[in-house]
Amino acid sequence: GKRQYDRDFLLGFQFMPACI
Amino acid sequence: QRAASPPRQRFLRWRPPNRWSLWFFKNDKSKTWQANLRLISKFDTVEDFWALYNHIQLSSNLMSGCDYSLFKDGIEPMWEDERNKRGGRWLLTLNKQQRRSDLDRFWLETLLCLVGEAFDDHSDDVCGAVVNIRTKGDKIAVWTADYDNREAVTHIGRVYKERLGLPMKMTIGYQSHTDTATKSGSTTKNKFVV
Repeated sequence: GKRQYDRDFLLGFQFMPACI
Repeated sequence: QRAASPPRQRFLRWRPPNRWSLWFFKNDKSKTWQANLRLISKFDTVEDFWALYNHIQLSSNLMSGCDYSLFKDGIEPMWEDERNKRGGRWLLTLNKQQRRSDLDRFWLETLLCLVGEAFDDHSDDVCGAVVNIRTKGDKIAVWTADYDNREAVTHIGRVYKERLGLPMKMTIGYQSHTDTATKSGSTTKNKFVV
């Protein structure tokens, strides 16, 4: 199947230093 | 002291399959519709998605008449685009109270569905999503490429409804863009409902 990015995986990046 | 501090992390720049463009529409009646539509930014990594999302206003803070649109790179957020003109949208209409309770989390969930390619093999049919901030009730829609592709459209609708956590008995409808563009009266007929 196609590659998916799970929502929790994506949310885990929200407040990483590179994302702020 | 140097040994005690954690090593600087190298982020690998997680790269989803598609590059996305975020657009902003502000309703200035002195200008044409096209002139009011602006490309904000593009991203193709998870880090850049969040850097953008964290930087811009929440939908609930926008003025009435404004839109955000997130579309795959190369697709403009309008019916007339080659990739949209045979397509349609799953439309979620919110009441006024939902601007406070649901709008921002529904829009974020929509973005996560798109960027995360949540629709399995049918993610290729997704073109983008739009949130409209309107006094009479906000709207969120997922746009797909082909209104005749029943399998793709209904799969996308079912997954989307589930991801939003909508109650079973609440239905959302899918309308083709041509029907929406040519409707007489205030409502467009649904091709599909879930």
